[in-house]
Amino acid sequence: ENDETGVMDSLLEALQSGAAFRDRRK
Amino acid sequence: LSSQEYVHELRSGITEDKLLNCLESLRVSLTSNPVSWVNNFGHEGLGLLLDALEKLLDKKQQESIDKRNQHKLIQCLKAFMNNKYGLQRILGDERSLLLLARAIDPRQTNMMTETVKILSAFCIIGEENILDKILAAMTIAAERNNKERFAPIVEGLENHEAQQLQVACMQLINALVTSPDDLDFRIHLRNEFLRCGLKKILPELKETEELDIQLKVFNENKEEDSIEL
Repeated sequence: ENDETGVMDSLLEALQSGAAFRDRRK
Repeated sequence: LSSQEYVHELRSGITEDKLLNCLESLRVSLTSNPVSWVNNFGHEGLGLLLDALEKLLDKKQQESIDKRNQHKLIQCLKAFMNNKYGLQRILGDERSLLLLARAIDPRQTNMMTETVKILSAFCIIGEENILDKILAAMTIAAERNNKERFAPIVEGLENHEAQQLQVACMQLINALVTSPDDLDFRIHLRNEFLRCGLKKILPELKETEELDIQLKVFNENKEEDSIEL
């Protein structure tokens, strides 16, 4: 069950580090 | 309190002071309990949180306690959607996006920072039509205030006293502008932001170190779209 938590935290981290945008361009 | 007791509290029409305590306690419960607890709360609780947020946003004369309750409601929604179940419930509720778009209020720095971050996260989850839904919600929210739809975001960026808000706003701009598969639409959104005041303030934003990553993302994507064009 705990695997399902932290969804928003992960998305926000990816946005903040810029990783979310690098992944998108690939 | 159990999840049902929170539902009961929220439904009972408690006073503003009690609501603030209830929401703070709920936020902690939503953060620390298992997903099954969040699930149980969500059946009725999500609707009640959205009702409370809508009621506060509709209020013409907002007192300080109303603003604090509004911010606390956004924090509860954020905690609620920190799991797949909650996220899907929020995304499946049309009112959620509109109320979040209405909570983009540059006068309430902390609340706006969290709201803008939530909307940025929605852009990158890969949900079908999510960009259209977010843009529609932002358009409707802006029309209520007779503003351009991206004006509050640019206004947030202009607030040099609140660097976290500036970073969050630049993240949302990047999340929106890089979302469309269609090159023309990406250019259209970017130009709409630039026309709305972003072009004017970009030089001064370069002075803020915290914005380095997001400005780099913005410029790299702009350059890549120019090459593709």
